[in-house]
Amino acid sequence: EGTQANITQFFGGS
Amino acid sequence: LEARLEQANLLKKVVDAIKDLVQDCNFDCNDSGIALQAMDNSHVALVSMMLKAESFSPFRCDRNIALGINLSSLMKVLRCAQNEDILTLKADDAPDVVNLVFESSESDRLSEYDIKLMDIDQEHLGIPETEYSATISMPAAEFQRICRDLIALSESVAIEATKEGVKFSCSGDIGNGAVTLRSHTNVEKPELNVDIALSEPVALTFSLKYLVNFCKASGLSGTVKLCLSSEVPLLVEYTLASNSYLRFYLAPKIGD
Repeated sequence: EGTQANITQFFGGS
Repeated sequence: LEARLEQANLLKKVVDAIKDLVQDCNFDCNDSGIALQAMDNSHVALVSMMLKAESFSPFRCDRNIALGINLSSLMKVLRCAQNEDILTLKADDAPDVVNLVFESSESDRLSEYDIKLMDIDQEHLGIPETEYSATISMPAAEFQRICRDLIALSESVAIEATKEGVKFSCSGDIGNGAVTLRSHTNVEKPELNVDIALSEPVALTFSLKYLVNFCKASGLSGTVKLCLSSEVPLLVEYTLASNSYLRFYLAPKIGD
């Protein structure tokens, strides 16, 4: 079913 | 800050919808409105709420302030409001508390509560503007039903948008399940419309427990919007009046 990704992999800090 | 909401119910529903996902949050107040951004503990989902100044009447915020609030405390206080009550939020420049006043429009009752604020050091993420491959609008209740039905079979759902429609499918120990929706216009009941805007086909897999959690916002809007692009988080958006919104982002499952 795949590995659960993390939100911070996509949205950087600002 | 002084912000008056015609119906306490709006804030009650928003907080109720997100309180199981995120616990301590900063409510960032400035002259454009009240915003909240928070990730769940596992950093898989992100909540982004915006209550625009136009959603309040009147709205006044002279200085940018962050109100660090525990959502279960806020919910305890919001439960003290009748749904139809007028709600006014007030806070000083460097506040220790946020003040909530509930006024009944029918009686002369006025209730007043203070909630102690917390210092929350929260990472603020930049959410990039995305041109999504697929944008699906559908009845919020329909999406809720699909998620609740499929979680009985599996932990994950594959969402596949093609020009044929959008397919939600899952497979688990007891077997498989799939629900396919096609674009559909109901002239008499436009709230039942399903609209699929597609620039290219996309298929992604997501954890159903988060989607079921997002669906707690179904009472806020008749329609939900799902936005998908390959290998980026799914956006689940509930639009509120006056351009306000409650958005959830969910990181996909990647691999194989």
